[in-house]
Amino acid sequence: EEQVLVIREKLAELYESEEQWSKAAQMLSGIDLDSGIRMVDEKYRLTKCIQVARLYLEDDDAVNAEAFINKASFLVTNSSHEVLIWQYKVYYARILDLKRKFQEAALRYYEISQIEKRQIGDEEIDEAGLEQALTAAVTCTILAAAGPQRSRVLATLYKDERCSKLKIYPILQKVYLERILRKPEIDAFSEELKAHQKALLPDNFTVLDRAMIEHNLLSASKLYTNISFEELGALLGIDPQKAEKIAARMICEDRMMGSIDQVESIIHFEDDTEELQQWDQQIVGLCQALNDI
Amino acid sequence: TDAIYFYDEAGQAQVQQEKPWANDPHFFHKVRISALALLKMVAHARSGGTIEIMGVMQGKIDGDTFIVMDAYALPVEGTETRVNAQADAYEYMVDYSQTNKQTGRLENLVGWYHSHPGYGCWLSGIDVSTQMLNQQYQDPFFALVIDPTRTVSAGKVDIGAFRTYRQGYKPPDEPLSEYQTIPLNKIEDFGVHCKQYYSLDITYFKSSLDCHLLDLLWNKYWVNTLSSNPLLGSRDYVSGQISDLAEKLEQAENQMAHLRLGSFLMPSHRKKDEESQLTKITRDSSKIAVEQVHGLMSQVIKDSLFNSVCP
Amino acid sequence: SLLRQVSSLLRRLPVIDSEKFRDDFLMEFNDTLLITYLAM
Repeated sequence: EEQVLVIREKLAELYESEEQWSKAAQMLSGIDLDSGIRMVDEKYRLTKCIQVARLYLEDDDAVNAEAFINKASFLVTNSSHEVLIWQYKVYYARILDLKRKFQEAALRYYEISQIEKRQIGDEEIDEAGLEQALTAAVTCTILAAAGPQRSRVLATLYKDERCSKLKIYPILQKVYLERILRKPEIDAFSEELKAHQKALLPDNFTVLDRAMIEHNLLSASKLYTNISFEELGALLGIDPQKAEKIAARMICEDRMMGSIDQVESIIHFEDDTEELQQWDQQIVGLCQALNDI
Repeated sequence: TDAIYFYDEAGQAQVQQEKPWANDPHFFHKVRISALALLKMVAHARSGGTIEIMGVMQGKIDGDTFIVMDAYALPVEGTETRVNAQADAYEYMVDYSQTNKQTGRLENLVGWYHSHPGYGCWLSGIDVSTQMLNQQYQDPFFALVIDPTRTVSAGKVDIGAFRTYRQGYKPPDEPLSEYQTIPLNKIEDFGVHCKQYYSLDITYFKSSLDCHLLDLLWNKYWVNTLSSNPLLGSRDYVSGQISDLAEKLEQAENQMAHLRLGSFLMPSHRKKDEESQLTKITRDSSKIAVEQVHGLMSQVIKDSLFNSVCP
Repeated sequence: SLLRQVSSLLRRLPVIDSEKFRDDFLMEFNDTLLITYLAM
């Protein structure tokens, strides 16, 4: 086994130098880390799992990478090696991102962006890297399905003053304040996305389209008392039938309050805030407008 | 105005040495609280909702006055249902105080605060025993109570500061402090212990920076005043108060009925006692009514101010 | 632009004018009067 291991590591090194990432990963994954014959210490096993996951990630192969990062999950809790723990966190966040588990990926990216140390092992943690992690956290949060958990993460990011310096901040602000996003803003945001974040879903929409349409629909429900699907489709940039389907799904999933009159083809938005509370909110808006004047 | 924020370490050490409070159970009379500490304690009390929260206060002594500079929350909840809840947080308190000193904050702990959501500011049996322990081992130390629910409904901070007497001490007759409604389910606890402690006068102070910041916040303040609705926010509390009042009426009525049989036998001071009970109930109900009318007045003013303009 | 802001502000009055608000407002009004009456 010892000789096989040495040959495998050597071959993997060569594949890696030729950037044949998956071949290198397959070579290393053939090493039997749980063999009873040889004593393999936990650190070596953790190092190999993380290395194989990294190589698969170079080829955006989240499925194989996840298998090895899950193995690493059992080992990392007992490890005290900062570099390995750091790498595990980074690769795990990327795998969640690749698998479109945007909500969890956002939380992990945000955790990475908050690290205080600037030196882990011989790895330099620079501000640009942290800013990149923060941007990734914002992107994943925006792409995540609307709901209370996403709103909480949005609020955390919006209140983190580092975000106000990011290029992505205008989008974050509009999403957090539930304002309607116009097509040019969405296209600009789309430029920044990675390939897997722009992949088409079964209903022929990208993840971004879905996230943006749902967001704009929720924003419209805050603005209008009711609206025809003709107008709503124009506002969302999609055809009226599609708008009706998405609105119906969100109402069924209790992510939006309202009712649909299919005869008149109108959606009536409801707001469970008590009238008296709405009254107070309107007064706040009026006083603030007066204050501005 | 900012001199109060300077900490005189030697002076404080000397006071700790002399311990003037050790021989006079009524030594302390006043408390001065910084705007920062007050805001943090009220925000913490409100965050607990109907669950009692607890925290400690840092500051110093100036003659017979406690000066509170800052306050921080302890990882403890439900203080009224456990004896000396503070014990759960000792480790936290020690760490926090030491870390604080490392950052140059030299103030010591001068007291603990906790909340009584909806039932007013006084010391319960558990509070009295906790405070007696504190005065035995951590003096100078005082107890502060905040009622976040009444703070919202009355529109001003419902707060009380107290010191306990040593065991067995017989205090001179206290001048009646401001009347407050004690719920029926707490009246026993209140009655038994209210002679074991006394209140301290509370005043507040703020730094020049606080003044500047609060002025900047002024715009938020007047908007909040015009757009707030005390009736909406305190519904649960008011219905709780009314049901408590009904129970007291029920109790008073039973006692009256019971006494009517032997009323000619009843000595005059008992009759006076019954009246004072009914007087209290009357006072409680008019207090509730007045607060409700205040809320209604603000609603009517808002209605005429913002809704009466015809387009 | 100030005048435009002022006119848009005035156009926001009355702040709320829905039937449901009237009902809620009067309901709250009567509830409070009832409490006051009971207290009396």
